[in-house]
Amino acid sequence: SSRAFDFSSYHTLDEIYSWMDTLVEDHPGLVSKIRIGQSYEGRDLLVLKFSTGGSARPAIWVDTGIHSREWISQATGVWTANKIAEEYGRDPSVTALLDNMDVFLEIIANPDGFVFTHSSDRMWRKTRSPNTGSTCLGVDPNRNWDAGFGGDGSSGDPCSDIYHGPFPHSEREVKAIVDFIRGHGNVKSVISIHSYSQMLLFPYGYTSVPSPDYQEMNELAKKAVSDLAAVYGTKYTFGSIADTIYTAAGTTVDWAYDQGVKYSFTLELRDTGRHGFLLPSSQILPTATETWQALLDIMVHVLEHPY
Amino acid sequence: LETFVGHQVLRIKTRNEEEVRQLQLLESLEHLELDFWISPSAPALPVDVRIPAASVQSVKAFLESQGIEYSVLIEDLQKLLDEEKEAMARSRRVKR
Repeated sequence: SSRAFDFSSYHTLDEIYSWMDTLVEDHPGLVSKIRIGQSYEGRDLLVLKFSTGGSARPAIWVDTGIHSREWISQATGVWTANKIAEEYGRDPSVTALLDNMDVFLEIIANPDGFVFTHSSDRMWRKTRSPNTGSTCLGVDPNRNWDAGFGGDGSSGDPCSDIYHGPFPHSEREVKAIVDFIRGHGNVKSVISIHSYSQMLLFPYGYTSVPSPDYQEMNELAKKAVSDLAAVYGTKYTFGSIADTIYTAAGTTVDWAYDQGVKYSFTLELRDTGRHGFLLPSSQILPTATETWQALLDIMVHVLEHPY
Repeated sequence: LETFVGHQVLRIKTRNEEEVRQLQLLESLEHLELDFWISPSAPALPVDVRIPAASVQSVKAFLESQGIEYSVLIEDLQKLLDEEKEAMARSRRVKR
């Protein structure tokens, strides 16, 4: 059963993809699996769909692992997928959410990079596509989006970890999400989960000009980080990307927001640097549990504020 | 498999724009193979950087010569990686 999975441990791509199949089997009327494309090295890009029926319902998109070395994000994605499935019919918020909206969760948004962190270089962050004219591989999939593409906070050097790529959406892993969200046409929120730094961020990253919805997003972020902190006392900062971290061009949430997806957030999970990308597996469950409170706040807000 | 024996992760606290610029200069020196986990951006924000063993002394010497404050977040990256691998192996054993 999908419950027999060790959520408190890190896992390989095969283990996670296999577990996804058992989750679908265990929740046939609620969870299904969609293949939205293939990575550069030909791996399936798989999305879990949580839906109680209806077609083209308003939806929430969540992705984890777009930066492959941020293992706590993929582990949190697995735990969260199980939580959504288990809580439907039990938790009133989750039940109301899924009775009216769909949730799409891509746990391994960068499978080639993720496999590479297990097999060759635990510190790998980017995709694994070759770059013409360079011996360096990969593009930063969080600088490859058509939102301020190529601007400050991204690099034109293929050897840089923030290389934006030859053109917007050059990476199959990014293009697959772009096509999915555009094709769906009714996505109301995009939540992209990273690590580390303990922050809840919202557009914009490519400019320090406040977005039209800054006030509402800031209030929602404030509530979400407060409820997250209430679980174990983990302190998050929040704000727009440009104000809180740095200018970053070509990011997922800026693209989503400019596409009209109002409730677009980036979560930077634990920790604040003591372990960084090597967060001990003993912190997976507490991290996922506290993150759930913030996710629930955002998803319920989206449900209660249709637009 | 890439090993990270002797790689250290430093946390650098910059006090002004000049020090941020110094770090951005350091970031551009590809031969040092520095991996900025948090890039230099503003004086108020910390900078975290993984430094290969061969570059640790020269980077620390540079920071000290510039009077830039730093601390060691991770003394030896490979040690954390070994612990992570052992934890995964333990989990698999328990599962079997």
